[in-house]
Amino acid sequence: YEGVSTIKEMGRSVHEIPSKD
Amino acid sequence: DGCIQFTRHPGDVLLNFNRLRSRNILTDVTIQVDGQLFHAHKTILVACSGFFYSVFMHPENTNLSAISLDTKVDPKGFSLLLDFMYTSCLNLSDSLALTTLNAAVYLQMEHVADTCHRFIKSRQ
Repeated sequence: YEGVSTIKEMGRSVHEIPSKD
Repeated sequence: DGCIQFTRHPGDVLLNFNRLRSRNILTDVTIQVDGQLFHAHKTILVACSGFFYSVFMHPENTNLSAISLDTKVDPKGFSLLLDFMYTSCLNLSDSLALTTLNAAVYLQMEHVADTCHRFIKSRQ
């Protein structure tokens, strides 16, 4: 990560709220 | 310097908002369209629709918890637009394109209205 201005993180960013079912 | 950009973040957050809507959690407004009721979050409506922005940004309407739309708005067209707001997907079909266009114009969703118009023209 050092020396790079923007890193792209492709994984999930937040928890997933369960669906209705 | 710089940042770590989580590229999935907008979609992940929107998915959670849609999950909250489907479970009627933290929804703060009910929209009545020709007798049909839709629950939603004002912040999503305001972020996506010029009409709702004008309504809810008005000081008198800040705490409004129910709103009825004009009878000229078709509930199926509105439902498609509400789904779009929460998913970024507009599920247009030939049979619903015109009513969705009219609803988008009413809700002042100009970019979606333009897309509906192009869709209709492409089918002619």
